[in-house]
Amino acid sequence: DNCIQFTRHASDVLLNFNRLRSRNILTDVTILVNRQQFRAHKTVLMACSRLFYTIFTDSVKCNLSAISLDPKVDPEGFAVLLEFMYTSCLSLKDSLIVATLNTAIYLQMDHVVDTCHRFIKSRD
Amino acid sequence: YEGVNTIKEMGRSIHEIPRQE
Repeated sequence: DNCIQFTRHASDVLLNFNRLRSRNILTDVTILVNRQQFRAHKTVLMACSRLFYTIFTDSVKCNLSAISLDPKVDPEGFAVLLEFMYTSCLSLKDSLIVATLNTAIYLQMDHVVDTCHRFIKSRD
Repeated sequence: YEGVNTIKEMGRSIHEIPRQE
């Protein structure tokens, strides 16, 4: 019994999801963050964030085509996390670290929260 | 998988969707 494991498969699939997002193909939700709009795929959002998982497993909310986040959420922090979801690359900058951390807490992305805390600690 | 002989394929696994049509 042989299993041929394609080691790049997960990252190749994610790359294609990101291409679909950038070309707005089969994106099924708009996330509104302080008047800024982000198109995305519900399945990717809920696979990466416990908040989105809770929203989209709700039988009523799963049909929403637009979701408004708390007005306190920073659009730039959200953009960093959305990029991470589709690329596995978390771009942490000193100027955005607090916004990124607070948005990750809000989206319940626990591993990213831990990483932000470690990044802040390393800067002290 | 236990008892399965796993062979690693390092190359691309699927087609690449282009950035733009």
